[in-house]
Amino acid sequence: MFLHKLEIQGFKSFVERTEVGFGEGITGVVGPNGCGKTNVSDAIRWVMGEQSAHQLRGDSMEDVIFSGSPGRKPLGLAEVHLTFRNDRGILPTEFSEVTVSRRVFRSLRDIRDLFFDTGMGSHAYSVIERQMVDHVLSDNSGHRRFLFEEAS
Amino acid sequence: MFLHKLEIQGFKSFVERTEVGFGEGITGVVGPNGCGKTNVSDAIRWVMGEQSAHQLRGDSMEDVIFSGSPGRKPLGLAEVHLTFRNDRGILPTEFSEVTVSRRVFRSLRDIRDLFFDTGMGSHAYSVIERQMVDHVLSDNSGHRRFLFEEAS
Amino acid sequence: ASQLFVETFGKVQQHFRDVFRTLFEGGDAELRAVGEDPLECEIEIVAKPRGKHLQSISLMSGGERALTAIALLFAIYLVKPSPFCLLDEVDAPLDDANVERFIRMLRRFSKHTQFVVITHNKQTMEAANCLYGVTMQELGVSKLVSVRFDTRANGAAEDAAELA
Amino acid sequence: ASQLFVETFGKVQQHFRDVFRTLFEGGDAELRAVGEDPLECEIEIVAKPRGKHLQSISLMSGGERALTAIALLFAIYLVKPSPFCLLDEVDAPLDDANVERFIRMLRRFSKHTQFVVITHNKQTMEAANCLYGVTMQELGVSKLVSVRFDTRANGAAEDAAELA
Ligand SMILES: Nc1ncnc2c1ncn2[C@@H]1O[C@H](COP(=O)(O)OP(=O)(O)OP(=O)(O)O)[C@@H](O)[C@H]1O
Ligand SMILES: Nc1ncnc2c1ncn2[C@@H]1O[C@H](COP(=O)(O)OP(=O)(O)OP(=O)(O)O)[C@@H](O)[C@H]1O
Ligand SMILES: [Mg+2]
Ligand SMILES: [Mg+2]
Repeated sequence: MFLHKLEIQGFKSFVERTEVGFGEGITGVVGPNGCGKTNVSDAIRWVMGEQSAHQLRGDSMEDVIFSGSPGRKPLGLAEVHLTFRNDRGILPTEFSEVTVSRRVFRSLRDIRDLFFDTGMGSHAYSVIERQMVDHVLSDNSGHRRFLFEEAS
Repeated sequence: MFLHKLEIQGFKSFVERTEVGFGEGITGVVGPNGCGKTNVSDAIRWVMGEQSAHQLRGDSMEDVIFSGSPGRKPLGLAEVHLTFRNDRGILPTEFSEVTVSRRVFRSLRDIRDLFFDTGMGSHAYSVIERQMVDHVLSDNSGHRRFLFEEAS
Repeated sequence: ASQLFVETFGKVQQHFRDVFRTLFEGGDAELRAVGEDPLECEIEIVAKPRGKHLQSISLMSGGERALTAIALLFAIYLVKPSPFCLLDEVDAPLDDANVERFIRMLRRFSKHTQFVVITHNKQTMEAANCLYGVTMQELGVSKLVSVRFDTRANGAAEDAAELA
Repeated sequence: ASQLFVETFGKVQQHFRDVFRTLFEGGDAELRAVGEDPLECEIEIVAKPRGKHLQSISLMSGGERALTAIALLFAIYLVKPSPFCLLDEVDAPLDDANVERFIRMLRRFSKHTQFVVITHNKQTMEAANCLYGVTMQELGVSKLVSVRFDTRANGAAEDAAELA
């Protein structure tokens, strides 16, 4: 066994400290649409060094910090810790357990923006994966306009 | 009811003459991967005037002609007929039934190519829809190379 | 032409919001035209499922984006109904509850529009009025069989499931 | 570096062909390096499921392409095993029979590699050694629950199905 446990706090929709233990073999993750499953995999990629905010579906790295919900204010910090068991000596160190951690704090200006609710900034139309979805909402807004003109 | 029936012959994997009748409401199409379901929708788009061979996953329009199977030789002709009932007067004609047809014949040079089995021509790597699949087989072969170099 | 576009777009905007709220059982969504010239502007989509922030669809989950696209499709149909519509595995990223909502809406629209729906999903198969199976028992050769024709026999969905 | 790439690529090519033939129960597939310079060449994928022609993957069906990508992933793992691997809904376009083949291969690899598999598919859930459910009962807030921990109780897959 190598992957031992993942701790997430304040990262995207995981506002509360959440611990995921990994066993041998296959660990399944299930749940309804939008509940946070891909966010778990985002957390792993982020703590393993993902540099591209775009790969994490954000504009900037601060987009991974919990941005609030009806019952909870936004947080100022996101942190993820991933712990490995090193019994097989996969990692080049004599330690038997290694934890990789990463944090990001919200910048002061970003906190001000949150209060003034500037909305969604310059997110343009996005690429959507499903085939029909490509036709309806393609990355090329000329295509989407065509759909509206067709409807005119 | 508007769509009445679809007849496919020699189009992609539908080597035999196939008739699909449409009723009111929802017509479902099911079957295993690769059995021909999307080919049915390709046939409808093709007979309705789809001009882009690329949209039909081919290089040229002749790619829609049945190209052979272990038990059958390739065909020289593909045809599709789509029949509409015009009782609601949706189509600007006094006919109560309208059939749209389309055919394509294999060009002589293409037939020669088939016999010399030139293989798959200049198909390059394709865009694949699933998210992980994007990582493994992206449209940008630099990405795919990176995967191999990572494995080196 | 520009006037017609603005009117049509306005109607689609209204319907998109309503259809989204039905499919997401709440929340909000907007189609925004970005730019001065109505014939040159770009169209942005922002959405806010219940309990979440208004954000570009790029930040939503896979299933949420698929459902939003379905909402847009139906919104356009309300302004300019199509006599028929072809859907190829659009339900693939949806969870069971969302497939159910999608089907409920599909049924309502199917009173005025014929739908041809390609699917691997058992619930969607069950909702079809008429079901065809495609098989490739002979290698490389597709064959179409009628699985059910408006009888809604319970066995039909299982037969279809065996085909799929 | 160029020599190392050529050797590694050769091994991946070999494995890709074998893994493809296992997942497709026959047929053939090839990774082709196109170009003179091994460090600059492009990589093409051609495949031939049973009964079909050798063709670029762009001509294959949605499910066939997904399964081919899975074959490539496992082929790379055979040359350079990763201690863990994250899969997010890669089984979505697969039919029941192909999900079963995918799972059989996943199980074999899971003896040496830990897999974290996000899925909506009941068969895949059933194959997991350990299962977590994610819910958003409080709006906008994710909560993780342990559904099953290596006990393989029959009820677990139904609980998971209710969560999903
Ligand atoms: N910084 C953030 N703060 C709070 N919530 C966030 C943040 N970033 C993303 N989210 C929310 O997380 C949700 C996305 O979750 P995720 O992509 O993990 O869903 P999923 O479980 O993978 O669903 P699906 O099955 O549809 O793929 C979105 O609804 C989004 O609003
Ligand atoms: N011209 C042709 N002649 C013969 N067979 C063809 C031709 N064009 C495509 N095919 C075959 O049709 C198959 C694709 O079928 P299709 O895309 O309809 O599958 P599908 O039922 O939609 O599967 P999935 O569930 O994976 O999406 C391919 O395997 C391909 O080899
Ligand atoms: Mg997801
Ligand atoms: Mg298909």
